[in-house]
Amino acid sequence: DASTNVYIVYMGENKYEDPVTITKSHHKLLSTLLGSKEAAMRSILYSYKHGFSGFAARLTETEAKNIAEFPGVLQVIQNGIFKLH
Amino acid sequence: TTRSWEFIGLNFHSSGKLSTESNMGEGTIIGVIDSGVWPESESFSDKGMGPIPSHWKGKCQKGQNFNSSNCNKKLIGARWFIKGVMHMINRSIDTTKDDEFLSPRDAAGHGTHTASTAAGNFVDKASYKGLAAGVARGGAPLAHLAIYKACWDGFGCADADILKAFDKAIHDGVDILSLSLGSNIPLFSYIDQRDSIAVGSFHAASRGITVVCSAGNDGPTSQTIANTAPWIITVGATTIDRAFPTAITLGNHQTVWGQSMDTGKENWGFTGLTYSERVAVDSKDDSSKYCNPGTLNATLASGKIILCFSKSDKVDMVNTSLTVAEAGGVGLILAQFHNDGLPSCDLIPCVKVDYEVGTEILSYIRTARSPLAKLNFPKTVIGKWVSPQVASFSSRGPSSISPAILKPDVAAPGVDILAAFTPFGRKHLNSYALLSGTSMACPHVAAIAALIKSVHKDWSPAAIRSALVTTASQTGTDGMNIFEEGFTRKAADPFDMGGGHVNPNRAMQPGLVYDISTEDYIQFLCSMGHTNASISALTKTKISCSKSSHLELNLNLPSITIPNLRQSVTVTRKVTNVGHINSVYRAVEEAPYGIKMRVEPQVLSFNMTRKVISFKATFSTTEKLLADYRFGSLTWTDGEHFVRSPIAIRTVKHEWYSYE
Repeated sequence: DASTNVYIVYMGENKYEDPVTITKSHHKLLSTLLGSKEAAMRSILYSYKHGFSGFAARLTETEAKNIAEFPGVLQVIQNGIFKLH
Repeated sequence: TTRSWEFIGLNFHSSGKLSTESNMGEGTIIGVIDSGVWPESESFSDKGMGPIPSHWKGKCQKGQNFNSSNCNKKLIGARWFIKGVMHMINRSIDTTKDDEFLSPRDAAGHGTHTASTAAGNFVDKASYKGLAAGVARGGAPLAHLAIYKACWDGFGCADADILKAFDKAIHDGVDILSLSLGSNIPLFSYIDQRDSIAVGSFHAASRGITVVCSAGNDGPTSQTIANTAPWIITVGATTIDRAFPTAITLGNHQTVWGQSMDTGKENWGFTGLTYSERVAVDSKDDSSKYCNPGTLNATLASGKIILCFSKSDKVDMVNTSLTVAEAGGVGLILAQFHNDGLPSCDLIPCVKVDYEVGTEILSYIRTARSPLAKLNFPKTVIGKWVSPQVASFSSRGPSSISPAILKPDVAAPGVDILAAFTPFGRKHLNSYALLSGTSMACPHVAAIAALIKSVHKDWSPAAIRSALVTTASQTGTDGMNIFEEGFTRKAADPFDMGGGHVNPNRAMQPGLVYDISTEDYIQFLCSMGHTNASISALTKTKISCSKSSHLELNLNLPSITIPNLRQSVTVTRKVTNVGHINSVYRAVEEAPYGIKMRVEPQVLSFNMTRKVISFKATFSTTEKLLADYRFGSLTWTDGEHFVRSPIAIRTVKHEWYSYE
């Protein structure tokens, strides 16, 4: 979908020990934004659940702005490219 | 690699002849986030390897031309991450057209090179077409490797994939992470978390994982350095004492010297030689001097060796050779201002010369009726050049984001480094290549960090960084100051090489270390504008921003950088004794020019109960004018250890100045 980009929703340190619980919390947050669990599952690329909490998902610019206001969201970063040195 | 480890003092030649206290990295796991790995390379053989460490929780992920049997006791894990880059390019990667593997297998060769540099096993008689021959090995040859492929040939590395690689590496239990990648200036602030390497490495470091990153290849311009977060070890690149001199015999039988990697089988004797301007499509076009694409006349250039001059440090010798080859030229002599980094030209022989030699050849062309030249084959010569020198391409400090944090931290070999590579033609053969870049310097330091970690298992990433910085060398093989290659040649300063040229033997026993906790980093983030609300999300422990002043100057780094000294400022540091229990260290001050420096106390006495001691250093300016950075050092010594911190201070008398 050309109207969406990948955004990283960064939530800082893990609040839970269990990775399954962390993933569920990411899906729940995204479901709230997108309106359904199915939409959240389609949108999410990665759930970051070991070193820190957050996820990468396909979002529109408006959705990215909206999710940045959700409690627990520290930063929303648009996916960029690094180069080998 | 061959030679680079001997050059920096690690002289073990086989697993049976240990001459280091470091256990050769045994028991440690180095994670490499890069372009993957070529597992069949002999460098990744697990001969002589110890058991897989019990703290390893990773896996060997299957994919195209890669299965679990590709992992062994050396290559203990491999994963690949592609979703982020696929969405950036808005399509799937076509493995035929894009020449890639949907697996941890390395198409680019870069990840194979960096991984084998860090922890490759011993390989006899490694060479690139006979050049740089010797025993190839990683710096930590008994360390284990975990590969995280997040970079894709021709497409780069996406934030989303890099962060997933960090997330998995933290889960898997790596001890060290090596990242030979980064962004270009302008940098995103790691404070607002838009730099995924800074974010991922913060969480890795807070779990005791040492993260080592390359400084970037945008040198020698000032303020170009990347990967500048204070919890990262940032590495610049230097030359080693090896060169590949190539004789160019001119038609008048005079011999001049350049460097080359061309080892073609045919040595076709004397051939016509000309200057690019003489075979230009448009003789008035100045760009023909530089052999820009399309500037050479195919009729005139055909069958000749072409001499080209390059004014820029960014000219790519391979692309210039393409221009010459397309015009029918049979050889290239390229005059460039710097000597570091030799590319391999596939189509025609290429020889790199400096401006002096280039001008000498041009003078011959201008005076000879029918200029001729013979390009001879290069030889590998060791120990004849003063080294190390900071490479021209190595990105320079100060950090454009946080100038109070000295970057790079250290410099390490990164020019013409021989290491394992993806085989040409993709056959399952052993292959080695000579590459240059801060990418090559980074795994050298990652390996040394693994050596330190294997002996000092409880040391934090900050303590390991401190050991590397405070013991780094300031002198070249001639006993003089290390120089830097750049637009002009000058003695290297801390913005070129941080603490200096890495010295693994001394770094194993630094005497004292400057340690930093996660809480210290968070206080530093407060000083950079982070709010209490965002700070609270960074760790599980509740931390509030302190109201103390000069927090950014007081981060317990093994260096002192004051970007805006107006009158006087006092910084505090604390050192931890990791040497003899009852030690007495005295301060040796080398104040920057125009700066008064006072250290209190002058003597630090450690004993069984007093292992950590704080000191203050007060700096005041005597400059009457605005000045650029001046450099000095503070060394604590007990007569056996020399714990040297580089100092960089810039005097700013006024906020701004006017012409009035």
